[in-house]
Formats: sequence, C-alpha cells, structure tokens
Amino acid sequence: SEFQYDYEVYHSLEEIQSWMFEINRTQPNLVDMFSIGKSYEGRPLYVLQIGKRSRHQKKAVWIDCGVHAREWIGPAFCQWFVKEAIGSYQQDSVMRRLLNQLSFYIMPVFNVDGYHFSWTTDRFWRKTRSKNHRFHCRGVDANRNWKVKWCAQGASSHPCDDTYCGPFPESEPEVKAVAKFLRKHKKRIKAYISIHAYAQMLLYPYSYKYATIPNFDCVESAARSAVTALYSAYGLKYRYGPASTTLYVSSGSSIDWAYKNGIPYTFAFELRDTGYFGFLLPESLISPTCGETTRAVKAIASGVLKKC
Amino acid sequence: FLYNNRYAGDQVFRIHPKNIDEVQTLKNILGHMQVDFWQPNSASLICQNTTVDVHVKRNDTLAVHARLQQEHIDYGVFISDLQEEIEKQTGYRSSRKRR
Repeated sequence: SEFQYDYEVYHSLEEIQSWMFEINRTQPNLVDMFSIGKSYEGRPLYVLQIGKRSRHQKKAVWIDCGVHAREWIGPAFCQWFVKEAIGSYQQDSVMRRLLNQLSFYIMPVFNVDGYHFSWTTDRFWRKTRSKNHRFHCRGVDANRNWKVKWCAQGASSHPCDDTYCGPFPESEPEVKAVAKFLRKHKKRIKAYISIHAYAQMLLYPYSYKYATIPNFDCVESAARSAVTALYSAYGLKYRYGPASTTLYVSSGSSIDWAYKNGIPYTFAFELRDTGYFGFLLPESLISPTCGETTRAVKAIASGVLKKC
Repeated sequence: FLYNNRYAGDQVFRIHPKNIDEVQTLKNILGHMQVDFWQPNSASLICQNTTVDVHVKRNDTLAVHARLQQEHIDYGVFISDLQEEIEKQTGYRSSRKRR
C-alpha cells in the first residue's frame, strides 16, 4: 500500500506510476487520477486531482514536477506533497481547509520520456525525447516551448542545445497536453506552480522581460509568505522575485504562459541545493527539501483563498 | 557500473567570472567544448558575478583546468568524479532497500 512506499528515495517512472494507481485506489474520497494525453514516446501523462469532492466548481491549484528530466527532486516533491495532503487531512486544520476549498491538480512527472531516459541512459538528460528531422540531436526544452514570446532571449533555436525551444510553440505533446488542460480549466485555476532544481529560489513572472506584472503586490506578498514558511522549517533562505531579474531572462516559459492566460499566481520553485550536489541531491535531503517546500506551497495555496 | 560507467572521471566545475572580459573568455572556452551546463542552462546566459556550474567530460577536464588557470579565472571543482557520486547515491539506496 502507499503506507509502505518509501518517500525518501528516488523512484523510477514505473514505480511512480504504480504509486499513483495505488493512491488513487486507496483514497477514493480525496483522490482522482486521469490522463491528459500521451508523450512523444506514447506514455500516458497522468495527473492526480486531490481535494474533497464537491458539487460546485472549486478553485484549483496546478502543480507540475519533472519538467526537466534530471531534476529528480521534483517528482520526489510531488509525491511527498500528495502524501502530506492525504496524511494530514484529519489532523491539520490548514490542510483540511485547503483540500475542502481547493482542488490540487498534481502532475508528478511532466516529461515522462526524459525522466525515464535519465534513469536508463543519461542521468543528466534535461529535454523531452522528440526526434528532429534535420539533426541527430533529440529533445526540446519543455520550459522554452510555450506560446509566449516563444524562442526569443534565453532560448536557443539549435536542436542540439539544452535550451532548444522546439520547431514551433507547443510542438511537444507534453506541453500541448498541459496547455490544453490549463486553457480548459483556466477560470478555476488560480495558481500554477512548477517545480524545478536547483538554485533555492522562488520565481514569478515575467521571465521574458524586465517589466513588472500588474498584480505585483499580491504575487510578491504570496512569495514572501511562501519563503517565510519555507524558512520556518530548517532556516533555509530562498531568494525570490521576478524570474528575469532573480535568475535570468528566458522566453517561452510555462509561468509566463500561465500568467498570460489568466492565472493570477504563477510560480516556479528552484529547489535545493545551490550546487554542492547539484542534480545529484542525496536522498537524505529529500525529506527536509520536500518538508520545507510543502510549507511554502501551503502558504501560496492559502493566499489563493484570501482576497488581494 | 551504472550508466555503463559513462561519467567516470567527469567533473563539475564552479566558475566565477568577475567581469565582462572573463564572461566573454569563458563563453569562448566552453562554447568550443561539449560541456553540459548545469547552472545557468547555456553559455549565452553566463553573466559577470554569477556562478557557472558545468559538467565537463573526462577528456576535456585537463584542457578546462589549463585554460581557466591561463586566463586567471576564479574556479573550483565541485564534484571531482561524477560517476563516483552517482554510484554513492545508488549504493545508499540499495542498502536502505535491503534494510
């Protein structure tokens, strides 16, 4: 059962998918599982919907992990968050309120083909696994493939680069499927959260330009609450701010696309560490990393329920 | 060996370009090699006074050391043998599973 599942180790795609089926089977009151499409290599793109069932349409929060294949802490976090949400529903009044009033759409592995490839062949693979007709290099950066200032500054048009934006926006079936789902539910989805690594930062739009977003005060306040909550766990200080100035300028990113499509709170987390282990974050750090991030995500979700 | 031992001897460098000239030199050095950018994600995103983490293949490590020293660019080696780090992580996982 899910209670014997070890959340403090990294899991293969097959194990994660089996865990999703098991969680769905054993928690019918809080969990629903569905597929939003198929990857380039034909794998299903599974999403878990977490929250108390309701007759009326609830506000929703989207969380995706594993956009970049080598960032293994991402899928570990998504699984951890689901475990925490379900496990603390009875005891934690904050979590109970969140699950009663919101639906969380959680996609533990966005880039399923790339993640599988990083387990079997190349631990440091980042992109999707789609083929290019003219070059031998494979894959597109799934965080440069969105239809927002596509393939401008901070993205590459060369298929062999790690930041390749793809032949056209939403060329990747994984990106297209998520974009379609978010477009369909955009009236209900109030927050979009994408989990990445590594840098210890919380980023919000814009990524592609230095301008300030219209609802800056609300988003900045939510980000401040999130990093304060994160700090309260183990005293780790996250930098936060617009992605363009806090990290670097990048175009075609998912947070800019989600924001442009009407989702008012969009964030990208860059989880631990700051480079000592980089993408090889030891499994002993899964628990503290995911624990503190869960607090931050709860703070953002609580902010969604407040008026700003 | 995991991944057919493909990362044996590979290193991760942390480099600190301090001015525009060093940024340009670094872009030239790394741009001509098949390095894997960890942070930032590509050579074009290298800026002054930020750290650059790159994964360098074993055949290129000596050349990168030499060029960075020659250009007096501040750097260090964060991971001296990438394969060892990967094996360590997985070895730990196996022992946990056995337990």
